[in-house]
Amino acid sequence: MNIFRLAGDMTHLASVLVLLLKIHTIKSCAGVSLKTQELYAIVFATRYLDILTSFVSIYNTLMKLIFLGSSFSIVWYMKYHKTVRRTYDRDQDTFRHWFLMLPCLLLALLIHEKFTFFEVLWTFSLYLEAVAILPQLVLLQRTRNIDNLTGQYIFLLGGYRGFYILNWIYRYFTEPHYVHWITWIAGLVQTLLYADFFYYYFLSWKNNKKLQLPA
Amino acid sequence: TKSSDSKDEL
Repeated sequence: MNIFRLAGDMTHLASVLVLLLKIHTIKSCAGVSLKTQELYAIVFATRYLDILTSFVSIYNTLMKLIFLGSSFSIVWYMKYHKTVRRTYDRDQDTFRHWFLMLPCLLLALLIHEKFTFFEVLWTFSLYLEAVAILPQLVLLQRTRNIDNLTGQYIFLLGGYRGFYILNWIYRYFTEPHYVHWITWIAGLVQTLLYADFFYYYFLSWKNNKKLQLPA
Repeated sequence: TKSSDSKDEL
């Protein structure tokens, strides 16, 4: 464990807790894409299949449980909570996220480190995580501006993957044979997807005005 | 590089 990875995990934890807190406190999920939340629940479900079979550390297992619990709770709130579900604008959140899952599954069947059930699903979860934010970013474009909690959520989510890239660089130089191209490329693509959002987030912060994404 | 060692990350 290195400081970059710890910072990444804490930022990731903060992003899901910020979102869960927002939804639980104000009983609203306006501006949040259910599609992205469903994709994240699938990412964690396919990423942590080995939670019962392989034990790495208390920290690792605890974080996996928190991520699984929070992502499924957010989906539950948005789909089934009597008050929250009414604030979900389904006619704006129309990204066909199944179109994201199929290419990721096909790619995972083609490019992976080992052709085993767990490894292919784990690789699928990596590819899916890279693109899972797309429905949310599309929704933001549609709704034009975002409230600061959703902005913080995306900002933290992008930051977590940025820290992970620093972690991979650090591990590459400090651990012999630590080479995982698939993880690195997926993580880089994911961070690049956030890059333009970061740019507009920074502009709005600098000019101290509401975040307006270009059409 | 055993791919299992990469599973120490979340």
